[in-house]
Amino acid sequence: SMLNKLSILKSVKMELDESLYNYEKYIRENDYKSIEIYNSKYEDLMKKINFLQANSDIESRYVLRDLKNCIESYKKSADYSIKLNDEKASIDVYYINYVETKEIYEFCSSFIAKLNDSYLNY
Amino acid sequence: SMLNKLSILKSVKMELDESLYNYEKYIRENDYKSIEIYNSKYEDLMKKINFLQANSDIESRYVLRDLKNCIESYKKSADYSIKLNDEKASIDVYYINYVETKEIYEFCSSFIAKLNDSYLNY
Amino acid sequence: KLKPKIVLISHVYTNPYWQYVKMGAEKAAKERGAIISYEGPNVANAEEGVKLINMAYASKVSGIITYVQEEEKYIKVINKVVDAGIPLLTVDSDAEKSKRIAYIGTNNVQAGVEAAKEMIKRIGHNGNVGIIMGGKSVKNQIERVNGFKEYIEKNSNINVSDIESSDSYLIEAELAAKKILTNNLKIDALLCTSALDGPGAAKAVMNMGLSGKVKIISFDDLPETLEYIEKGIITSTVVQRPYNMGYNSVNIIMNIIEGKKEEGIYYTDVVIVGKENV
Amino acid sequence: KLKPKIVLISHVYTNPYWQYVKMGAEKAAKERGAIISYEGPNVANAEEGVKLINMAYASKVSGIITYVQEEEKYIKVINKVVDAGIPLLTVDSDAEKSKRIAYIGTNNVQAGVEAAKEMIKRIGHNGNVGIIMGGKSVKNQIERVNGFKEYIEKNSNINVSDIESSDSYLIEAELAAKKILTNNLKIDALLCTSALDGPGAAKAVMNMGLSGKVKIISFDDLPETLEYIEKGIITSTVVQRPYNMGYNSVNIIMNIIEGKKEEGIYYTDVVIVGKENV
Ligand SMILES: O[C@@H]1[C@@H](O)[C@H](O)OC[C@H]1O
Ligand SMILES: O[C@@H]1[C@@H](O)[C@H](O)OC[C@H]1O
Repeated sequence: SMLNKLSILKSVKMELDESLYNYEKYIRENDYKSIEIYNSKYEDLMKKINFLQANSDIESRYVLRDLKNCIESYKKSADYSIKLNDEKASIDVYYINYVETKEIYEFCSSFIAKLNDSYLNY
Repeated sequence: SMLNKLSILKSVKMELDESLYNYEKYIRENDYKSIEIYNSKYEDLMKKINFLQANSDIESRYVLRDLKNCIESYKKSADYSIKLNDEKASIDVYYINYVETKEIYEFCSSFIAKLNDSYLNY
Repeated sequence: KLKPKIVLISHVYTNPYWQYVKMGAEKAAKERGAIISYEGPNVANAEEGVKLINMAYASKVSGIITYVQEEEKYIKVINKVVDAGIPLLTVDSDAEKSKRIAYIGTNNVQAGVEAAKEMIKRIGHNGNVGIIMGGKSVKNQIERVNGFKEYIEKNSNINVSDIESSDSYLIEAELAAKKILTNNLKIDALLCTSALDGPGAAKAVMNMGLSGKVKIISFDDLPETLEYIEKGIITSTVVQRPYNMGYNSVNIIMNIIEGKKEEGIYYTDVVIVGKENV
Repeated sequence: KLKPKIVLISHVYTNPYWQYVKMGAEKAAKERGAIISYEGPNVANAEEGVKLINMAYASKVSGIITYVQEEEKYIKVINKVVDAGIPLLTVDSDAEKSKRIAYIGTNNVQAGVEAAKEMIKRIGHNGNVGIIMGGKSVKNQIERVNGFKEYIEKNSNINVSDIESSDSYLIEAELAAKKILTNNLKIDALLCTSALDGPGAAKAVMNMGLSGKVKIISFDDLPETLEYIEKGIITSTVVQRPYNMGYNSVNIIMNIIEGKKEEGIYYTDVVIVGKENV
């Protein structure tokens, strides 16, 4: 139902927010528990995206494609800075990438808002 | 029901958008039909706000108060520039006010988005 | 099966000129089995434009067609996109120093020259002209003004008295025109270098009781521009081909997606329209 | 019956220092029958700050408590709000040239003086100091740096070698510290003038193997600042009273709403905390 999809979408937003929070916490503090949470959040939200893709109309599926691609881009960017951080690279080596990761997060948020509107467009 | 409230809220957003569109059209072109639409949209959306106020929980009613006040501020600002336009004042006399009207519209949009989230927070 | 998505990023989202570019793009997309996502900044600035390219890149679209606000600020992101294999074309305003695959649009310097010729034709070899631009730091506006000024300097004694910007908004074009006409008492004509500047200038000229005294040469053929020409408020306009820009851009992108090699500069033409041939 | 709403506008929404201001404000609001709406810019800039005041004004809130980024850009909107009868206080950073009803917070110039005294105490009358500020154009940061520099110039031979800004973000504070320490080879100590600058500087000092060689004097007592003091990475910190700022601001607003007359400057104090008294 539409309420069910809106609820799942809201949950996607929350898990993306927690993913970013834990990514930043790891970058700031090297807290290994944060990196575990970051990875598990990513898996959770991709499952939900896949469920929504299988249960949405064509218009929403276009936005879901954008969102899924964008989340993959976010993860790729975040993983890169995590890798450099693990290799003890100094923050100035991957600061640009850190800023880009946060910008891609904002793009994901925009697609989530667009999908929310798409679902309400019945 | 919550779906009903979300639907009414979406309708509030659309009427606000049409109100702004017609206000700008009037300012640009002095099109009197636009001003009639601007006025009727305002009345429609205030009825809906009042209905939502009578049917929402306390948390949503705080956001509805902000929204209602903000829409009143938007109307006051828009009416002032309409008045100056009617008096044949040149655009530079009320340009600041015209820009403020559009900024207040953006604030109203923010409160609508906040209320949408509040309704989804069940 | 979802169709490939091509993102079209305009100068300013709300500017009506871009509805024609979008219509042409959507026509070609329908013919070629793609979809168009029309995007644009709320205000004309390079940071907003670059952000929208980055957003399209992050969502891995099949192609990007983009206006260029300030070229220097676009080079890096355009190169990133093209290096990643996503075809990117510039439209209406170019970034020739970047790796963009192709440019589709008016030769803006030459269009400024055409406007200069038209200005001389309409007011003669002497006079004072004010210019309203649709942005003081955006590429295609700068090119038109430069083309105009260079031709005027070499071929007439016309003086450019003042330049203001509308940032491609209508009310702001009226404000800019009023400011020029208030600050410079001997203006013979206004040059308006973007689509909404003409209608804005026309409204200012009328409100100041200067109809028939100050000529207006504008760009594009929005309905209100043509109406002002019929009323004799706007003298003539340099008409571009936005629909063709949109249509051709999408076809070039789809050719690239289908493996054909495409690159280069694809100029669309301009034609001068006045009361005599409206 | 809905309670009156007081809007608290911070320097930067995510900065953890402001959670203490918010907690104090919410405590007082609960006691006095009001509610708090905590707002703040995503990035520290005056335009974002002014916009949030305008938003509170448009929604006709009962009171506004606001940080001041750059004073000149705030005067007009503050005066508009107060002239309309909505009580507006400044907190943490003042706009004394405006009609704001009262200021609650640290005497920032004097706090800079206290930091200078502490610097002399810790490194002596000679040495090179780098400064990390939480913004180069925001009022309270400028005041702290000015108070520090004036005292240092009159009372020591300490040299301020370099100044960088974190814009009140942690990662950026680490970058700023690293930049100072890389560009200036003889730094004896760092002064960090906003809450996240100390932890950022500490991380840079550690990563560059300079623990024990470069002292750090910071501001505020975030948990990570206190941890770094215990580890001996941060030498000492100038502790403010953000909870009290929030608590007192709301009480003043509520007094005004209930008809009492309130106005003026309400300074909160600072105390220096080092390893010896952490
Ligand atoms: O770039 C566009 C320009 O070509 C047209 O003339 O006016 C509108 C602009 O957005
Ligand atoms: O203004 C605040 C300042 O007082 C504190 O020191 O650091 C955080 C800032 O936001």
